[in-house]
Amino acid sequence: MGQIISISSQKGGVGKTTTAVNLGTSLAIFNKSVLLVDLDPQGSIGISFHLEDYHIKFGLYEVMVKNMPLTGTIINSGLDNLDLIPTNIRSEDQEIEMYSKALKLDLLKTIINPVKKIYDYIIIDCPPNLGSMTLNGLVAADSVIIPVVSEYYALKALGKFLNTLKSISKKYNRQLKIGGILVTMFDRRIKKQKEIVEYLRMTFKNLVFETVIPRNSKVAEAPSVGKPVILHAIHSEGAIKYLKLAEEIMSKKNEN
Amino acid sequence: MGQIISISSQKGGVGKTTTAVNLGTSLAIFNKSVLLVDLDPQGSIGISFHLEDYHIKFGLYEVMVKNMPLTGTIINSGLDNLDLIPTNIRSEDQEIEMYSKALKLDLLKTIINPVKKIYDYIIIDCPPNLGSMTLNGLVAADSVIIPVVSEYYALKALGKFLNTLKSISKKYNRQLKIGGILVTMFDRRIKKQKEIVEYLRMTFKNLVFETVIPRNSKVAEAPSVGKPVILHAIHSEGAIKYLKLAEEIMSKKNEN
Ligand SMILES: Nc1ncnc2c1ncn2[C@@H]1O[C@H](COP(=O)(O)OP(=O)(O)OP(=O)(O)O)[C@@H](O)[C@H]1O
Ligand SMILES: Nc1ncnc2c1ncn2[C@@H]1O[C@H](COP(=O)(O)OP(=O)(O)OP(=O)(O)O)[C@@H](O)[C@H]1O
Ligand SMILES: [Mg+2]
Ligand SMILES: [Mg+2]
Repeated sequence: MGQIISISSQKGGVGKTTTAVNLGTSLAIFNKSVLLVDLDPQGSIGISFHLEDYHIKFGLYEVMVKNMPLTGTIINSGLDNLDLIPTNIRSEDQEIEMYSKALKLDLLKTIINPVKKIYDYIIIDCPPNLGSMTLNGLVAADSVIIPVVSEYYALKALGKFLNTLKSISKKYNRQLKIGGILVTMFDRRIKKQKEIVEYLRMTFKNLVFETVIPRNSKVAEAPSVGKPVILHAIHSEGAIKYLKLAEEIMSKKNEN
Repeated sequence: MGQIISISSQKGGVGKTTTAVNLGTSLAIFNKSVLLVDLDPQGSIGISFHLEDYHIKFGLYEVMVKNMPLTGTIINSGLDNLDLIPTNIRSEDQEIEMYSKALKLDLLKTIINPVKKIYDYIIIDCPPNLGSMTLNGLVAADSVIIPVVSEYYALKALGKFLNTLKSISKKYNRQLKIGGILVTMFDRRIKKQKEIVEYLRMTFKNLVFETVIPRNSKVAEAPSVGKPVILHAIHSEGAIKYLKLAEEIMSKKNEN
């Protein structure tokens, strides 16, 4: 139990948050108990569930900076089996405080340890950089999932990121595995995108998930109603594919 | 002369780099002299022009960390009137060095000053966070352009970012103006996106550029051939709209 998965990529806007939210929800729908941890000072997990409507008092900020126990910040998402820990950063000063506490790179790992046996999966959403927050996410993780869009900038960023992960893993977390490279926002009408996915499969072989997440307006719409796409539009291609991704991940785990 | 424009947003993947490259190119096509400065440790401006094929020795890293004069790092893009300064960061250690030199928030402003009179426009591409690199970009700038995609997460991030800009401007750069909010990757087939653009125009009025950049596969393809979309596909909607944006910006400047 207690698989810790970080969703990370240095490239912005490739679907890290969307994947954290929807993979987490899909695993919960398959009766796994899941905790989503928001490591992004922007608080994107909270935005995904419209938490600003609920007067949240405590989050990861209080745990990392004020030494509050983690259990005091766990909120249920509204879906059985899916809990959240929002970031709860309210100002730039708090963001700076959190980044500097995070210079202790195993801080999150230590904080998460007590709840590791309560959950089947703990999914960590990282910000689009390699700062101390992401490093905490990578030190705490058993595996990292790397979302990538099939476009040139993201392809170049992927190569760099995989090298960086090698050296981070050597220095700080020898257990860290690559859970997989996930192609997101795939537009099958664009020939160039198909070529890039073929190139990815040729180069990275079974590191690339079989499941590809299509570009789907329901996925982009879901956060505006405060729901994961699986609950907003269960029959949409986006929802179906995130459920498939959860199945692929659960079966990979059984192979290991 | 010497208008310094930073392209900035805390949200990832909203077209900061694409806007820096294509707005810069468009201004150069209109006979303005333009310098693109890459403030993103990921080196996205260099990636856009395939600079890795040219054995670049020096970039902003050498200027900010090794005190090399800025003029020693200026490269021509291949297009008359369009010069570049790549980041030239080759390792995480160099990235850390650069971020800590950048804790002196007016470092870039001081460095850029000597070349201010050589160029009509200096365009600075920022990374997707509010770290010391972006802060350098905002302290050095006369104005900031904020790209935004017409989707929920980006809308929430915009509100936060505008507040943050107010306090940054108060503390560090009272001259900083908002050059404009630029809607990028607009997909007019998606009703929700149209509603978001209408909402933006209603809320932020003439802070929002008239020009909207459409989602256009030629724009996404251009970096894979190492060219701005204006040179890769001059008749594409993406190229036409970035040229229009340049006209809108030049006429705004004449009104002031
Ligand atoms: N499959 C999809 N189809 C359509 N839109 C999508 C899809 N996945 C994500 N999006 C949208 O793309 C945008 C970027 O996604 P998201 O915010 O999850 O990326 P991110 O990597 O977490 O970004 P950041 O680097 O800023 O943290 C969001 O507006 C999101 O709603
Ligand atoms: N108008 C457009 N149409 C289609 N694709 C676009 C358009 N503008 C940008 N893109 C693509 O969207 C992706 C994100 O754009 P870009 O890298 O410029 O954003 P960014 O804000 O600089 O990202 P980051 O936050 O990682 O620095 C890139 O793959 C780019 O080629
Ligand atoms: Mg995110
Ligand atoms: Mg960029």
